[in-house]
Amino acid sequence: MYIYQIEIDNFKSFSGQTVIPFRKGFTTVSGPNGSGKSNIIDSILFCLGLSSSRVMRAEKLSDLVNNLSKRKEAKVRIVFKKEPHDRVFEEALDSSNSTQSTVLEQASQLVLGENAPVKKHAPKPELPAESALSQDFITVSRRIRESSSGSSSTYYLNEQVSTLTDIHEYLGRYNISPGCFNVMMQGDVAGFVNMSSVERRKIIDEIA
Amino acid sequence: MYIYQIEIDNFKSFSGQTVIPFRKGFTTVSGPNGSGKSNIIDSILFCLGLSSSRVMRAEKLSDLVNNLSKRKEAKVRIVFKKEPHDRVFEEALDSSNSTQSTVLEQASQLVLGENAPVKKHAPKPELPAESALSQDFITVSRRIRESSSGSSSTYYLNEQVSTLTDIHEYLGRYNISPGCFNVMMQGDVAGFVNMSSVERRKIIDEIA
Amino acid sequence: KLVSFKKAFEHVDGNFKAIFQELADGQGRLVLTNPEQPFTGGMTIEAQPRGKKMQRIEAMSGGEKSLTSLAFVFSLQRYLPAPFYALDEVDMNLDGINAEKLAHMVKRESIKGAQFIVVSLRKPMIDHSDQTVGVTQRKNGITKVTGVNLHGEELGDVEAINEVN
Amino acid sequence: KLVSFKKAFEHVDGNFKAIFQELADGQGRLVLTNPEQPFTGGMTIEAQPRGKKMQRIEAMSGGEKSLTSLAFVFSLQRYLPAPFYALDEVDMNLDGINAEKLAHMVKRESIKGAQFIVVSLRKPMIDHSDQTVGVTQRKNGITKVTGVNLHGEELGDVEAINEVN
Ligand SMILES: Nc1ncnc2c1ncn2[C@@H]1O[C@H](COP(=O)(O)OP(=O)(O)OP(=O)(O)O)[C@@H](O)[C@H]1O
Ligand SMILES: Nc1ncnc2c1ncn2[C@@H]1O[C@H](COP(=O)(O)OP(=O)(O)OP(=O)(O)O)[C@@H](O)[C@H]1O
Ligand SMILES: [Mg+2]
Ligand SMILES: [Mg+2]
Repeated sequence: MYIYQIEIDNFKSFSGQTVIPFRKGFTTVSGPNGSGKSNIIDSILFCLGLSSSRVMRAEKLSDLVNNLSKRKEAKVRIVFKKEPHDRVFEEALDSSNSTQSTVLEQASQLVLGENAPVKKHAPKPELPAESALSQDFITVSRRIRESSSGSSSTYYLNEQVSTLTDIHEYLGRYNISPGCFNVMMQGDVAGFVNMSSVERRKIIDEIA
Repeated sequence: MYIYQIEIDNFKSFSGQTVIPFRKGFTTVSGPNGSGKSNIIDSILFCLGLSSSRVMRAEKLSDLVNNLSKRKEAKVRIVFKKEPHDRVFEEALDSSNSTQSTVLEQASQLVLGENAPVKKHAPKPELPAESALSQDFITVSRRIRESSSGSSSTYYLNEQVSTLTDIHEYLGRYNISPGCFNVMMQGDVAGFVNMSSVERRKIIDEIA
Repeated sequence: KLVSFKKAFEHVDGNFKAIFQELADGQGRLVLTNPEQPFTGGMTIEAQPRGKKMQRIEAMSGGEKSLTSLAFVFSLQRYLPAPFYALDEVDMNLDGINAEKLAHMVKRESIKGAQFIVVSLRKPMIDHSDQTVGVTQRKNGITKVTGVNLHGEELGDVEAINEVN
Repeated sequence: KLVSFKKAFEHVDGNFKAIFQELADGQGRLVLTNPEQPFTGGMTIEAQPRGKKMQRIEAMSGGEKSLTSLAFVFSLQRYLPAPFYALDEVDMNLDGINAEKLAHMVKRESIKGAQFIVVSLRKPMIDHSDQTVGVTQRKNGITKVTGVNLHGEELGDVEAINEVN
């Protein structure tokens, strides 16, 4: 599977809604300093629950809401396109609480499986007709809302309200998880050199 | 004053003697990865005693001796050219032991002053005649020798054996010292961002 | 537990040797400081660029460190493949030749099936990619995505690319 | 002691405001977390690139962080001027426009009398300099200085430059 498009709404330097299409293969993102390139990478980490606010250079969740528009909500949706040859693992490979997720997994299979009804939200012109949706596409969304009592974060999997745990488990079966090294952020490269040898060995412990 | 030339002998990736001329103004140093550019900056830090081995990416002094030639000695000499309008401070501005250095300074004025005799070592064809030497040029050298008992380091100021303290004091009067920020090494820029606010304030303490 | 560690280590080390050879044209390997009891020690990366002596990663040049770190990350990825990879300006330190080698390697891996989204200001990386997303900022700091430029087609609206490098 | 700190802080902050304005085209300043009792607090750097809101340095983009850090270092240098400055690849993160601005600033400072020795792989930096020292490595890893190319003269033996960027 691959990322088909990323929809960023009022997140970090994106005020208003922006749809960025992607394709299979090798895509570069380029532009001047401070234009928003790393923020696109942050939007992936944010949406898929892959890292903390601090990693996205925010002190708290509400820093992720665009500070130029007046809106108090930020949302990112990622649409994945499935492929026939996808390797899907029955259980998330590197899930450290694999026994717990088995029950959860069976439940989500029923809820989110191939024939689950898909609730419609805002119009999504870029996606194919609904009957095709659950067959060929997977969608993951995350929305944060600022209110007087703080920020709240809601996850959606295939347009239905979900939890971070469910999403981690679901994506984990496609080998997308916080423990993987598939996202390298700006400046990470130096980290591998500067870390102690024990920390480096622990990387192997984690992935074993 | 400015750096007139740097002579690097058997230091890091320089096996054999290399003379690099510099001029006033703006010089760039360029070339492929791993070719030796940062090692030239290291040679300046090494010669003028401006930082520790670790900063030069060596675990111990002997790592700085070229490991491809069979020689057990490394030497760097920097020739500075004086200029009429040089601002020379009577006492090193940022020397934290300024009271102690006053006596030392008076002594070194006698030894290293404008009319001190200059001992001749290996032939130095690039420098002008000796009578002109002490008038227009300042030379600082450092040599390390590996032996069975460890590494020894010897400093020379204007071709005479000297000590790190004397050299720091002498250069301090020209505003060259370990405490200054005139040498920015590869990767230092990120350090100013990542340091804590207290560490950053201490920079001002140091230079005040 | 030791068995699964050993297995993972062998795989990653094997990957590292192959990837480093290709990317940096030299010999590289992962070394356990305590091979018999790995959990009491650490793991170091040693590499020997062509013609030089074996050195530990901390002693290398800026560009060599980047290349070696990237080879290490790719070795981990090859052990635990993901459907997409996102790399943010990993080619900063690299000279023209090494940036070219890295771009070529990413291109080859993408042909095998993985999706790569790479943020870069470097010409070799942009030239090897299939398409480029241009990002600029408007006067008020708001991000504008100026267009997806499919290589081989008219460059169109992507002046952001021409400004960099 | 407080008096000398305050004096140094005022000078460096004044320098920072001017240098940041020129380099990053925006407003920047140094902020003491505890202005009355500075030694009980720290010092943060705040900057506001044109059109954006004031932000702390940790929240900025990679290139903005570099530019802000450089402006800070230059502010310290202007307070304690040295006869020579050595900068090693400080332009890594910068896009073409910012690399150009930095090179221009270094050039202007060198005209005022300071000597700058700058290691760089970037074309704008090389183009603004008065001369370039080319460095390559021979097959066995030994450094060879290929020649000092005085700009305006025949490029000569400096193929190292043509390989990078
Ligand atoms: N909540 C927010 N609201 C508005 N702007 C924001 C917000 N959070 C971050 N930004 C802005 O986003 C910009 C950083 O964007 P980003 O890190 O994506 O840049 P970049 O394109 O990666 O640049 P570089 O090439 O320098 O790395 C900063 O200038 C910052 O002001
Ligand atoms: N004692 C030594 N003997 C021989 N070679 C050495 C020694 N110490 C360091 N080196 C070599 O010097 C090289 C590093 O040189 P340097 O850091 O100056 O490169 P660079 O030109 O700055 O490259 P980059 O552009 O990647 O930063 C390393 O490859 C290392 O092997
Ligand atoms: Mg960035
Ligand atoms: Mg270097």
